Amino acid sequence: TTRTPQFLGLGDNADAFPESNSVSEVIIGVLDTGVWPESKSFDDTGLDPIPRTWKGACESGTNFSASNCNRKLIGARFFARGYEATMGPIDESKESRSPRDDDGHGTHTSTTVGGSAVSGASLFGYAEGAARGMATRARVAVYKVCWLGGCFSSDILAAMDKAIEDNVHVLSMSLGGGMSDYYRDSVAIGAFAAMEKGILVSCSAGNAGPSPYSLSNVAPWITTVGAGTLDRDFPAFVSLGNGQNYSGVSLYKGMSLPGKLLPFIYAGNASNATNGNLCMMGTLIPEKVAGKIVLCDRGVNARVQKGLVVKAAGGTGMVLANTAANGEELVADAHLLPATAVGQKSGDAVRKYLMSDHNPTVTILFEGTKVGIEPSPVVAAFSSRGPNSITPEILKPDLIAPGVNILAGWSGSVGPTGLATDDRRVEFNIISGTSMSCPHVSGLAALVKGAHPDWSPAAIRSALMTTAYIVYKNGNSIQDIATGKPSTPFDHGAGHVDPLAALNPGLVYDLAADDYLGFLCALNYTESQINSVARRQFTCDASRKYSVNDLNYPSFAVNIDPTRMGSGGTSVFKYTRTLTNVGSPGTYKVSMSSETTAVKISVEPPTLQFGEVNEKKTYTVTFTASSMASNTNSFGRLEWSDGKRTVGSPIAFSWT
Amino acid sequence: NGSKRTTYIVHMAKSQMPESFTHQSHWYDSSLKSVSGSAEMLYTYDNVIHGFSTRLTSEEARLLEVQPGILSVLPELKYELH
Repeated sequence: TTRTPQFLGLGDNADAFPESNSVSEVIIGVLDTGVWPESKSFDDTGLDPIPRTWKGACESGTNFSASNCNRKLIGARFFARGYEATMGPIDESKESRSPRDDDGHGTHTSTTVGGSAVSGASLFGYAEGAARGMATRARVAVYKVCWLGGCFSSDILAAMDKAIEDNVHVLSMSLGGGMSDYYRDSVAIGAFAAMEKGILVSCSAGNAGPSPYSLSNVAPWITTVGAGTLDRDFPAFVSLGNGQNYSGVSLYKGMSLPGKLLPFIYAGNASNATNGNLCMMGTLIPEKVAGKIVLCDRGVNARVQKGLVVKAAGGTGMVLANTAANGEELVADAHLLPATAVGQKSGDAVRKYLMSDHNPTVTILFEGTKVGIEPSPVVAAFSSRGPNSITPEILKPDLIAPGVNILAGWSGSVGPTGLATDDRRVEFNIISGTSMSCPHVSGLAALVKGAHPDWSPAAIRSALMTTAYIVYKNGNSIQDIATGKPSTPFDHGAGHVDPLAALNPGLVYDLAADDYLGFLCALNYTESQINSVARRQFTCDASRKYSVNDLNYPSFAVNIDPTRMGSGGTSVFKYTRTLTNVGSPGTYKVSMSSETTAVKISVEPPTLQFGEVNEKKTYTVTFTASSMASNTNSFGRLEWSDGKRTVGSPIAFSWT
Repeated sequence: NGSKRTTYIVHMAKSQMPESFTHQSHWYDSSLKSVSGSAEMLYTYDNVIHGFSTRLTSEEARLLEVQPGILSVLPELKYELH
């Protein structure tokens, strides 16, 4: 990726990371659409021999052989039995029956996680710079599980099974599938086994935002990653005939528009279809759009396909306008014709102009790449949001990372839009999604693993979460682009990842497999359900009182039932947590903040003194909650600090 | 359609494997054969679960579910890229 290393503080702080030695021992497995091994991001110049612990392989198949792997891309496997059993044999004229990536997504995520540095990377000159993965010296192994018709759980399980056997250290999975209980969810089940072997599993939170309860991959042994923006934009202005200008974004490169205003038409007025405004395939009347710029409403079909539809109908350009569903979120695309995307407010103003002017005209002004955009990051509107629908007591997502307009490696067999008619070929592409933020965190987790090889997955996640930031340098809270207001822990979790701080968190909230078994007991899982997840017979201790609240998680979700208040009109919730010292000796003092006066927070003891490394100290937080209206949410924060390091935890209060 | 086969993931309780089987894969195979003469395994899993995936009719899945040592017979799910 370009820009994200600087944005994350990696660019100028290379010496802070143990890049050359221990990180080269870290192996990151990526489950996705495969890999384009010819990408320069997989150049292995200067890398040491493959780690001796590696037991994986480079499988051969359509247009792919063992010689496609090297000291950077050390493994490549594909899993298609489940897919073929349902969909029939793979059509090798359309997709490779091998680890080769015919989609682009897998090459994008795998180069983001651990790609080597490539100078002069760009997409048509956009986002130009030196591209690199988060862990440039880590090794990458790809497991192709997603095909043209989707990703099937039998193949995903098989890939995770093999990745564990191959000895990966981090698993990056930018995929999800609805909201199932953990014992029914293959990703959650596979991740449990991986966690037990010391493998950190990082998954995308999903792109179903900004609706609440829209998260996937919420098991507490998974690191769940939401998406934020960078400080980079690709402005392309809409200039109307009435002299008004509106800002938009675009990655269009090609024939320029004539330097004059052009006729402008609303797609809904150039179609006989009831959904003509959406520029669906075959809905535009060529006689009405020929030679004109067309305004299409966002939604239903792919953004780039709308541009193709306008182009096919003879249109000269497109303005793609958001509706309420997307608000002000702008996602840049490499359209096939001159086009720009504008937010809802601008879109409404442009629609009003189109409806009121008898001879509307417009042009689009492309401005290239701009950096230093503020505020940044902001939470992407599409990033899935809490509360956690499976276990509301576990706050998810865990954190956010860059996931909007990310440049990374791309497949040579598909154009940047992914459309079959797009015959352009690019080495790098710019795309958006929590699929893009997940491998950022996976790569950063690999850096932390390299620096602290003995840390558990939970300790690494804790380091990433407790050092994440929630305010800009000016002290204002990170915003949510969906609302234009400060984001909450249901949007950003513990905050935006800060890898430099994560290297030295001071204290961590550690967890082991047995803790998660206790968690399953607290959920009242049957022995059979626990066995399905944990692969062993485990009987919950009938004499022990299990509580989800006591899972040693680095965040707090307090669910208050207003109908079950105590005699004083309050409910009391006690949460126990244990901190492990992973730094120098120090005395940590607690501080709490809260938006609401309806919950009183107290911590006992308020001071924790640590001497030795790995020393553990336990504390109890008591939340005393008064009644509030159902569906009220409020938020707070608990921090331990020794004056140098701060170990922060978000708190979410929900009156159910 | 009762004869239509779909993919299931079969979770088994390894602790309940009869001693007569020398390897878990033989036990899986025997369990599958007890409900279907034609179903074949897609994968056997060693690390993530104890079990296998296979194509079954809904009736075969129902029968397998009640065999000894079977924890669950879950229909395959489709996941999507984010």
